[in-house]
Amino acid sequence: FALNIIVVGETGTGKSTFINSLFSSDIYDGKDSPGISNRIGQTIQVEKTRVTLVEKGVQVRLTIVDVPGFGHYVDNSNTWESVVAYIDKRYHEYLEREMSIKRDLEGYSDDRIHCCLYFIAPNGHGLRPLDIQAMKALGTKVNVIPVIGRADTLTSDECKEFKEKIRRELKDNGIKLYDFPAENENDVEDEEHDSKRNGRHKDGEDGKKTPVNSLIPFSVIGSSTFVDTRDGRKARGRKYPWGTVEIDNPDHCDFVVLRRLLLRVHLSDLMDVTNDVHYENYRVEYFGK
Amino acid sequence: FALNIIVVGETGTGKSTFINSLFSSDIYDGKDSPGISNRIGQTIQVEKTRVTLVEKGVQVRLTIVDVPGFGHYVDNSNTWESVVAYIDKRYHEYLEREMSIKRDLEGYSDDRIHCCLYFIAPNGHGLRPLDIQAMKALGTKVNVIPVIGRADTLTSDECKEFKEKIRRELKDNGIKLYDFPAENENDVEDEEHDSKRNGRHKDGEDGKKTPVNSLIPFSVIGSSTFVDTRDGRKARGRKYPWGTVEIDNPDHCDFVVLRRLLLRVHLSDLMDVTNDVHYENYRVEYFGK
Ligand SMILES: Nc1nc2c(ncn2[C@@H]2O[C@H](COP(=O)(O)OP(=O)(O)O)[C@@H](O)[C@H]2O)c(=O)[nH]1
Ligand SMILES: Nc1nc2c(ncn2[C@@H]2O[C@H](COP(=O)(O)OP(=O)(O)O)[C@@H](O)[C@H]2O)c(=O)[nH]1
Repeated sequence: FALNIIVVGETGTGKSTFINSLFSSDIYDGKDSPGISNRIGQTIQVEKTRVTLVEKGVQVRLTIVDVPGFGHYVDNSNTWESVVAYIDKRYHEYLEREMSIKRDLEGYSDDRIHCCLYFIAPNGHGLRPLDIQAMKALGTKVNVIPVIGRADTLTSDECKEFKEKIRRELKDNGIKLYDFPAENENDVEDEEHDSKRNGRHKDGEDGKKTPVNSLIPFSVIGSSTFVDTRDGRKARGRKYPWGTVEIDNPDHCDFVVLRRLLLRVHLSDLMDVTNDVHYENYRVEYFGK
Repeated sequence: FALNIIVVGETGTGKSTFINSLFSSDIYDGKDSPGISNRIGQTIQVEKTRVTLVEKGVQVRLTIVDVPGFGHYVDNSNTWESVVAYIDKRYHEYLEREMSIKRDLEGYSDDRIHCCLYFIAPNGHGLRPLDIQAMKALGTKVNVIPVIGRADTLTSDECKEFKEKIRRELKDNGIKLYDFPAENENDVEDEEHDSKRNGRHKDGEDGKKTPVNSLIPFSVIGSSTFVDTRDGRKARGRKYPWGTVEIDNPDHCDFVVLRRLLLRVHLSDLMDVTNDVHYENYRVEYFGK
């Protein structure tokens, strides 16, 4: 499996740290990453990092494209267009290979972007105009999954309210998001459902599952440091004077849920939808010109 | 005493909540404040709230001007100019009154802005281009005090590093800040100095005082909710699943220090510098034209 994810959002929303946490190691340190860095717009750059993970015995070659500088400037008009152009270019390369006479579709790597994690700043008010414009444009091009970065700045109540507000705004603005396939028993495990973080409580013993859609946008916390947990383990977390956050604690954030949905449960669906829907749209539009 | 403070910074940096915390009551609830709201630029609005506080027996009539919408848009070019224009207009009104034949300088209120609290988003990277442009422009017009909003998103180490980075950037960009007068014994109390939050520890028993300049930018946390403290009191704070922040705990942030410097220690100096330096500069420039 080769999964390509692009991570987009304002500077300082915790994207680099999240990427590190996803890899379970500090391969990627953001600004001086060993990955390939190149300009895709006047001020926008992308940084690519590749790593191979083994998820429950399945080897996943994960490529993450980070877009530092997005939303950073005084005037951010059209910065999302560079990102859309980057995604289109990957479709174009694939198309050219498909159309070439002597083609070798098995032997080469699929560089198309299978998923776009859009990081929303935890400002408590809702989506910003930049977020709305960017997600609107991206939603028609790639599987967009909205994420609240640095979610440890929100209390459980604020997190629940913020998620509801964002879901409303996403709907009101007609933003197309990745549609998570219907849940089966394995998708979201019990201790994640009962997380207080999402305002849910054990529904008695009927094991009632909370749909993934009520978790969106996923609240994530990332960390490149290890802390001592209460039960004596070492876990990725953030140590504050008033307490310690553990990123893999479902009461603290949805990191574990998101990681599993991306790298295990919906890995193939993300690739299928990209191929059957987004790439097809690109082909139709391309030949239609 | 009548102190006028303008609070500037990106949306979601915690300005309204900070204002509430300063008042020790929920007089001001940000967007639907009973204060006077009016447009000062195409997209920029100001909201004014007035309240009378009693600080150690001294009555202070505090007026806070909030600038919601600042830094909120896709294109924020020149939004700070509306703020500078607002400040200039207050100098202009004062000048007109000073120059009028039948004047009554005792009987009316001084609406000039004595202090500008500039809220920096705790993004961990440093100042944004918007912050640099805005503070550069504001620094020559009014007493600017930089503040890190929502500082509970930073660990003690990150906070210390972030402050150092910001101080360097402020200096490198030649940004003029309010110069705190030399400290005397009363200015910063011991328990605030020894705060781990600022990377300081008790210097033995010599009671060595840490200068205010090493606290800048002040890290603030605001709250409009009360929480139960460990010693059974009710205090303003934020309750997370991993612990409870108390805004008046010097190990958690500089809220208490900032509040005291603004409303007690340097209250008259802020007003004096505004009158003797900033207002004089305005007069000179005005007559020079
Ligand atoms: N509170 C909090 N801070 C974080 C989190 N993730 C990263 N940070 C900090 O936020 C700052 C910016 O993080 P970074 O990952 O570089 O953000 P990016 O600009 O979006 O790539 C750094 O100081 C990080 O240590 C998080 O989940 N919670
Ligand atoms: N973590 C944290 N959140 C805060 C703090 N102050 C306010 N907030 C939350 O941040 C959001 C925006 O706060 P607000 O005061 O309206 O920000 P403003 O837009 O700058 O006026 C709200 O959800 C607040 O509850 C703080 O000190 N720390």
